[in-house]
Amino acid sequence: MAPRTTSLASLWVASTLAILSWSN
Amino acid sequence: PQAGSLGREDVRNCSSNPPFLPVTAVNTTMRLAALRQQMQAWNLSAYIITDTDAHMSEYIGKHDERRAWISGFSGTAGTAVVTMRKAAVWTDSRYWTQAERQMDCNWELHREGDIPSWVLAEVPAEGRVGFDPFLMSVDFWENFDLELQGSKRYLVSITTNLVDLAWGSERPPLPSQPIYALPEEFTGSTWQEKVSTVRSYMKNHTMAPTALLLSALDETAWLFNLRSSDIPYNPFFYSYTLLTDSSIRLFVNKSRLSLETLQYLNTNCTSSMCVQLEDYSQVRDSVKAYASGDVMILISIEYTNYGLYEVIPKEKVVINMYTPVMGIKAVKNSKEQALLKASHVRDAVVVIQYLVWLEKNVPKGTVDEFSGAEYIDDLRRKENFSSGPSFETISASGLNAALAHYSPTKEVNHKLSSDEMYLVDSGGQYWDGTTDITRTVHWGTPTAFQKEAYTRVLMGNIDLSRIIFPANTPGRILDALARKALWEVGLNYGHGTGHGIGNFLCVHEWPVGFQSNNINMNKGMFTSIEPGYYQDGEFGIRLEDVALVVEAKTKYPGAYLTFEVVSFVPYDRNLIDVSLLSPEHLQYLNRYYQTIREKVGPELQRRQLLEELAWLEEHTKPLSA
Repeated sequence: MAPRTTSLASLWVASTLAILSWSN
Repeated sequence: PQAGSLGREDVRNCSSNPPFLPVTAVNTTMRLAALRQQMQAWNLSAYIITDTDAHMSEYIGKHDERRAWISGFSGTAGTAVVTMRKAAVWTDSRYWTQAERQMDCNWELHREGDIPSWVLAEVPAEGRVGFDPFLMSVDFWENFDLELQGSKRYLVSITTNLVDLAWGSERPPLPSQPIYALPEEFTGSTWQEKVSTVRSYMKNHTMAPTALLLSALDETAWLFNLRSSDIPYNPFFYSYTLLTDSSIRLFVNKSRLSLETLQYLNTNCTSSMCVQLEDYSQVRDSVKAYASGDVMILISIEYTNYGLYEVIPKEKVVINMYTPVMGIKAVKNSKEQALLKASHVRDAVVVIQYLVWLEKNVPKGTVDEFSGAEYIDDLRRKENFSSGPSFETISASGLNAALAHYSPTKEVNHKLSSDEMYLVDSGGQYWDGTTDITRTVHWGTPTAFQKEAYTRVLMGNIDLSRIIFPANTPGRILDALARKALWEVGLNYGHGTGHGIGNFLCVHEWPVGFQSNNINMNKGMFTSIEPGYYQDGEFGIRLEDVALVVEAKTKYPGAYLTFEVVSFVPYDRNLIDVSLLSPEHLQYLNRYYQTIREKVGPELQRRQLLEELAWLEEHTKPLSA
């Protein structure tokens, strides 16, 4: 089943966290 | 490609005079009047109705379908806001047409734009915006609250649900089926081993939490290897867990546990490996009481509801996007991997049986979308360890397949024909694993555009499936690979590229996937890979497989990963334009087909499904340019 596209509301928080973990 | 036709009779038209409503639309006038009466009593200018339950579940029980009841729109995702004059629903592109089919003209459909901006425009200064704190995640509340700050509009937490008051006695009852322990042969570790692992994660956490609050239903089900059937297609039961280094508290309706299950959980003691049962309804008071001590509670911002968050003092809460349980559960151990793979072999037999049956019966004109869905669901139920489908089967012909999550009903469906494309997206819940697979087929002569779109979707599936990437790479970095072949010619799809999948748990198991809020990819994770293409009003394509993240062999040393596909059903040769495929695509495809023969062939032979075996051999013949 197709997953929903991430809502814009949570995108900012998520991106910040993801970038932090990526640079680690 | 042509734009979707105007003047369709399957969707509402609120701008015509009189407004046009299809037979599928629900009259919500009385329901809205009853809700507004409650809003008036609480002095509210607006009321938010979310699409979830107290555990932020994607699929919810009938008694939690508040947004569907008040608006008529039954898709799994979408939030409603009601003011004294207006009513509006926000949902994503998977559900736009469904919403236009189901909602009457009391409702606005918002395809884009955010909810807080609309609330700011519709609610006067000093206006109160009510919500049920148990039905809103901390994440949702924080974002909403931030947008309203300084605007003199106030979010008001009301623990009495106003939709429930309007719904009254018509609201379906709570489930009461037994909660049972999964037999050991279907579990990766015992619950005691899992508790020890989670405790060691808590010990090593930088914030040293004294307790972990588990809110998502699959977290508690996974931790204790317990299952039930509170939610359609999901083997869960309503529960919370509060885990500390010296105690385990399980909040659940105790009467649903047999004596045997109580013994299994060691409920007659209070030491660190005993499960202390508390009533489900006591969770808020218990968390509040625990939070009054010298403690630190770790919660997930995505899955914990605001009703529990608001009783914990801010200095005593550690907020993570996901709990350690989510991360541990996402990486399947070798036993769990073997179980999940075995369920996919049996599931491939089901899908192959279905495709063979369709090939014989569609030309006779005796199959419609609904009877097809019933047939494949029945095939799955007959399989070993089956616990029914893992979601409502998406069986969609022609233009209906352009709706990513269309499901037919007995009353409203479409006959399958050799002149149209047909998409079937379905899966099973088995005691050893959850499955989810999509195939799109055409039994006649597809158009050149249909073949090109299908082949490009397939190219995206292959490009992502065969990629080699560094360990710990975020899925979102890989997402574009699945879209590249479509983007090259100006095509795209409006949903995510994939999702994690559980061992007899969620079909959409977070946090694995290819989006920005998914965790990084690592060995032992399973994800679906499912690009698609949807031509509104005409046809839809999706090719979905489940894949395991495995170590890749590279020329130079290093921690590199790739995918091992564990769904074993061939694609439709009639829709593949081999001239678009590169030698690498063809090599991958032919190797995959060889694997299908090796994995599923013996199983078909063992069951003496010789017609299906012949079909498999025919459909997995090597392709060449």
